[in-house]
Amino acid sequence: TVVQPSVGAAAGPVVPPCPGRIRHFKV
Amino acid sequence: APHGPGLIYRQPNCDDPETEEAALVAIDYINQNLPWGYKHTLNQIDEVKVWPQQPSGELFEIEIDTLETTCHVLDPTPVARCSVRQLKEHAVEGDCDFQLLKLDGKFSVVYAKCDSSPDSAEDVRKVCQDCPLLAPLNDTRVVHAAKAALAAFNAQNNGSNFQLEEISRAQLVPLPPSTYVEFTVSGTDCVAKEATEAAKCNLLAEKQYGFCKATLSEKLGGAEVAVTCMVFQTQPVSSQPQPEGANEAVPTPVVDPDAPPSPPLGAPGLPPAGSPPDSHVL
Repeated sequence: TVVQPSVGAAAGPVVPPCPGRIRHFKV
Repeated sequence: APHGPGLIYRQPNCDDPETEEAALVAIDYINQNLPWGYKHTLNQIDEVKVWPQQPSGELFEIEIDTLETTCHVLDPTPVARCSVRQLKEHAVEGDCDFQLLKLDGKFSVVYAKCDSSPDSAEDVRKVCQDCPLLAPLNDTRVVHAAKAALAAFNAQNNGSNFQLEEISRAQLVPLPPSTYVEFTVSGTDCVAKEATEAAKCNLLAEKQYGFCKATLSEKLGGAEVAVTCMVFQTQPVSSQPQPEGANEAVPTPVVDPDAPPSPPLGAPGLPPAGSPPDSHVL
């Protein structure tokens, strides 16, 4: 019997709510 | 003021469509109220807090970063169609705090505070070792270049005489020695080609503004000036409802329409190659 080791829920990259995306470039 | 004990605010994602909608209303507010300089565009939303309002509505507290575009505030081109000033041209950023009231799905600005500052010389040097930095607008070489360019423009112009309105940007180029300047002009009731004293000319009641870019190059035994100006369509004095698209920029050539289109001047701040010709070199 092959037992799948327990795998935690796939954790995607955590996107912080702020600050938002840079539209052009950072000065 | 929404602050106080017991009041609960929510913090939506800075890239939420609703947050972005609030930020774009703030950007419109900036561009409609700037008395001089260039339009700004949204670069980043730093923070947002949303407070419930009594009896209804919500108050959005929002911090945004903006970047200067190449469109002057007098230019009727919508900011969405304006290019962002690039780092090598010595970019300018804005840092703004806004409060906007959202009522019945519509935003209105209740508080605004913005500071703007040019990028550091060090940052400009990182992307371009030889690029000229912004020069003080009251530098004598800058003022001289703007006046000489305007005189050259008026001398070649078949229409109204234009007066200097505002010097909006300038760079001193070391090699070859030259001064690059951008400035706005305003039409008068004098004829450009007639030798008239500027003091006797009156600004037109229906303001006609123009935006010029010029390079004054120092040569042996004198100087050479190259100037391109775009004159914006006169805006109606009354605030009658306008048809759709009426606020879009309509460049109006004010020089000989048979003149050749603008060749590249090789000066910083000019549109990239391939831009449609919107003015003529004099």
